[in-house]
Amino acid sequence: ALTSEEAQANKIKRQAADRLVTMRLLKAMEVDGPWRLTDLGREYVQRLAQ
Amino acid sequence: LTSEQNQLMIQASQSGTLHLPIEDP
Repeated sequence: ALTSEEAQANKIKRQAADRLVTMRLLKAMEVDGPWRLTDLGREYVQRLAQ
Repeated sequence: LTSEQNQLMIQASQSGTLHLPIEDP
């Protein structure tokens, strides 16, 4: 079982991923993931790395 | 983006796919 801290951390990650989907940086392969970068997401990560 | 979101983006980039635990019901 998860501790409440772990459950809260998971919830925050899920919310962050959902937000990235609405920003078209990630796409969910199924309803509950896994997720992949979109073309736009790949461009963003490349800019981050520079 | 937030640091959390950037972290997820980098994780997805490095692994190819991003897997997150399913929330407890």
